Amino acid sequence: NIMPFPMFRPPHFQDMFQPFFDMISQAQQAMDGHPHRLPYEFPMAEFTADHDNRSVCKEIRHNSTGCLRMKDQCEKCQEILSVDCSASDPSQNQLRQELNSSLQLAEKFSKLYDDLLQSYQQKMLNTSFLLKQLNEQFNWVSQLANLTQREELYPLQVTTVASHSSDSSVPTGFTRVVLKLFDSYPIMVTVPEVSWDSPMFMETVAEKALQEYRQKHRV
Amino acid sequence: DQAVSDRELQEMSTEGSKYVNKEIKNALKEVKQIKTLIEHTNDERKSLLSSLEEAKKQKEDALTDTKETEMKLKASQGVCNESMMALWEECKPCLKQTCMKFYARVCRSGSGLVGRQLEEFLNQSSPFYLWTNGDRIDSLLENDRQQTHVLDAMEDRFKRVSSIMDELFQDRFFTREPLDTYFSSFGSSPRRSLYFSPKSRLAR
Repeated sequence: NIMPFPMFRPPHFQDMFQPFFDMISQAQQAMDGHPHRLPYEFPMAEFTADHDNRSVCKEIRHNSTGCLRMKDQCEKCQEILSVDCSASDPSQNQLRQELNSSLQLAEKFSKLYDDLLQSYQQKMLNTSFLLKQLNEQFNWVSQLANLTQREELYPLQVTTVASHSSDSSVPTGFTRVVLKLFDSYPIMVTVPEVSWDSPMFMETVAEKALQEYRQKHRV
Repeated sequence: DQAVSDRELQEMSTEGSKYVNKEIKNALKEVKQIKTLIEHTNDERKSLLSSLEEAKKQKEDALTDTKETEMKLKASQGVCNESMMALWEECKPCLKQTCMKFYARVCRSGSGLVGRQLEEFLNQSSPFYLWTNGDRIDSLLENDRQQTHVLDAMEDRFKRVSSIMDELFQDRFFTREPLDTYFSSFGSSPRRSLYFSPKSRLAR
């Protein structure tokens, strides 16, 4: 034992990676599973004609206020907007000007806020995408750790190797290998016959076995 | 017949284990890269959040000014009541007709109900609502409500995700550098020597 302080021994494979699986899944659920609908439709953002019409229809159905958007198409309604009441109350003119300026300003800031919210939403989608990537890259490792209870194991253990000459169910020219990854269920892979001594042989077998394992455990 | 000896199986396991170790290392390296990207995105998000707070303050100030001015104008609405009401009576039928035409052409469903609802709305409305741009103000207030709701919902998600990711990234695995040194430490463990350097066991 070359460790100076045995109590600080390095963590085990399963101790290290097992919790990650749950945590990454939880993070993904928190990001994707919120009941609020997304992406949010930004009312102040630039609309296409179709989209704009849809939102007006919704407003009309909801409380009729959408109809007031059509005031510009009626002469008498437009006249209301230009009624000048300042004769009897001079402060009204100024108040209307103030209202128009503050309204324009509020609309400008509301639009700016919408733009920022859209960028914020984009960051959220980016994070969601990264979590998905994290899950894809790492899920199989933490799931392997999840399966692994014993300690003294090879990451990969070959249990049987057979070719057509030893097992007639194996197609001619192929080798069938049964193996386990840590404590996984037995995985069977069939590879084109190569000399067992060749370094390529086990690399191909291990690659295929991992592919199968990852495929089965893809979330 | 057993065509492959136990020794050969052992050697194959050793060779295959090397490949698996290599793949685990690759996965962990990629995970570290993703971790860096997530942290970077999170920094950008935080800076965006302060811009949002600033914009929110500006928006709310402008909205408050708008509402206050609207109140002042409403208080003096009796001044031109007569001329305004006369115009309103002429405006209403045109507005109703234009709106219903639009609704029948674009929205298509439930025109009857919408017509009755609109009539009631127009009868209850005041021309001052138009005069003070009440529809634009209402639209702004509704947007404000929705924007707050959406930001709260997104913030809630980020908070939950951040807390999980903080816990995850505080793990010893993520705080130790470099990766290869970390893996070699597996080899130095008396209990774990087989995991990432299975040959050392054979040598012994």
